[in-house]
This record gives sequence, C-alpha cells and structure tokens, in this order.
Amino acid sequence: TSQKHKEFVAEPMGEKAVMALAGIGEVLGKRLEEKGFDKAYVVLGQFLVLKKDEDFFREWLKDTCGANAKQQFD
Amino acid sequence: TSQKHKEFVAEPMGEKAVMALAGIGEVLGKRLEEKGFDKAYVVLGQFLVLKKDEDFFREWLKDTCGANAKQQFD
Amino acid sequence: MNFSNKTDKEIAELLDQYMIKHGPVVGSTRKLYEKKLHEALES
Repeated sequence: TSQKHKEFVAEPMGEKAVMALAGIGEVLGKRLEEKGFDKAYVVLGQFLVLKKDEDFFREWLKDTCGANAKQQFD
Repeated sequence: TSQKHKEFVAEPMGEKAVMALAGIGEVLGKRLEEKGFDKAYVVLGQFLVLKKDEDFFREWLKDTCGANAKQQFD
Repeated sequence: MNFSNKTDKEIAELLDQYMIKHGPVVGSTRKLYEKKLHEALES
C-alpha cells in the first residue's frame, strides 16, 4: 500500500478530510466534498452501506468523482 | 449504557447481526433486515453517511423500522 | 424505464427480480442501483 495509506491507518480516522484517503487528491477530493463526502468517515460509511462490495464501491467512486482504476484501487 | 451495548462494544463488530445492536430486538431487527440492514456494520454505515448526526439518525431509524424514542436512544 | 418515481422498496424488489445482489436502497446508494437496473434492462 502507498505511504499515504500507511499514514492514514496509523491513527484513528476521526475527522480526517476525505483527501487524507489514499487515491483521493485535490480534484477528486473537491468533487466528493461537493457531494457531501467531505470527511473520510463518510466515504467509509458509503462503503459499509454498499455492504463492503468492492465492485459497487469502485463503481460508486467512479460515478461520484470520476476516480480512475488506479485511484479506485488505492 | 445497557448490558447489551456493553457486550456489543466489548469486541470488534465484524459480521454481527443487526439484532446485536442495543435497542434492536426481534421486531425491529426483522424490519431492518427486510430493508437490507441485516448486519450491524451496515447500520453503522448509514450513521456515518448521515454524518453522525443523531437527530437525522434517530429519524431514519424511526422511518425505517419504527423504533420508538427509547429504542432510538439505545 | 424511469425509476425516479419508484420507492426504495420497489427498487430493491426490482434488483431482486433481476438477481442483482445489493445492500439497502438508501439516499446514498439509490443512484448506483438504478444504474444497475438500467444496465440489466438494456442487456
């Protein structure tokens, strides 16, 4: 996993911004924020409500902020 | 908090059923399951997607499974 | 098919009908599941 992800999981998620997530940079972060997913925990919530289904979650990320395959993977 | 909640938080949530949540008994659990909230983590997901807003979450619980004030509080 | 006037419950029933595994149909997941239904209908 990327350095960014290592930093992310090294401490409780708390109120971290969505851009703290690996794979989510400035551009994707802005798009997610505009749709209400401004914190990392809200994106986690979406993953859980999608029943931790990776395919659905990737598709949701792509539809919601245009994440490409690598960004979805991260 | 209730004994049930103490047991719930004593170990990782994992794949626990929705009825393991304090305040969610047989009747409410069935209604939640029918709507796809069969596991405790899916309900957690909904709480996170609602941005941990207690009022929204209580209202959602009431609308989704008819939880009364005490059950919502638990 | 226009799904916007269907209830979450009706969407869930359609997903079951088309054998599309799914979680709860709620505000944040509905759009994705409607898309899956469109794909199923087209195919």
